[in-house]
Amino acid sequence: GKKQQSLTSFFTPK
Amino acid sequence: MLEARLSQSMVLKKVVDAIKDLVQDCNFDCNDSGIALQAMDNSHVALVSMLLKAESFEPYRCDRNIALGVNLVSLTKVLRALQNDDLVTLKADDAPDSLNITFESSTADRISEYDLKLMDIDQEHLGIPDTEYAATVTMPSTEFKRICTDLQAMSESVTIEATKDGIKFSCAGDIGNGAVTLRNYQNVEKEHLNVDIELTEPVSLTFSLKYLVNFCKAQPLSDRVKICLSNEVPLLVEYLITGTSYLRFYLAPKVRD
Repeated sequence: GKKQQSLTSFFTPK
Repeated sequence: MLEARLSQSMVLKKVVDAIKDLVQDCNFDCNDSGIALQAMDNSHVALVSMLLKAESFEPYRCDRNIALGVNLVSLTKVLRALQNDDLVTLKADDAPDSLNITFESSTADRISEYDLKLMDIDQEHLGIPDTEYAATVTMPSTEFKRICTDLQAMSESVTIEATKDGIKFSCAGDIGNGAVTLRNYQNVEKEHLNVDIELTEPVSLTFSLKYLVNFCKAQPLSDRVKICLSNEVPLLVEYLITGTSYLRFYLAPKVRD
């Protein structure tokens, strides 16, 4: 199966 | 204060319709360059990024940074009153409690005026890195919508593969498998039907169809959609609005468990 990644692991708070 | 008048008022309604099922409360950040919005969905899987540039409005005035904290369900209720050729004007003070929205009929015989209560929304802004995408596909937005909707009937996820042969959307579900492949296509007379695939290296990524189908609610904004992919980074789906104003969606990929 495949697991959904979170966007926060790619985009970080400014 | 903010004063922004939009002659293509349906753009506002289409933007709100496109994002209201993904995000509920968000700040419209106004400054002298235009009105921007950035919001993540509750599950932190998708992000909406909109920019309505000042040039899209006439007139446009905004002396300082103003955040309009809007509940999109409430804004939708106000926008119900908007009719096709109306001019819409947005007005707000520097530290506003409410947003004043006026609709004027093109014949100027009707003026509707609403005040929408605003809220304080503490929203983190995310830095989106500049990415040179390995594959950029521009295609008819209706085609993209149809592919996503059709494949969602079979599966939760779609694998998007871009190679020199084309772009392939494939899925595997309980009832079987499905795939749609598009190749580069040029129609000189009907350019909106073109499929343009620019590729620097092959890409293969898997995404949740639920989110992609949601992004396709932006289809009425533009007859073209741009899809940008690189291995192991979020997908970018972009609809141009008017001029260089845009509505973008980012979606985190699924990876092997």
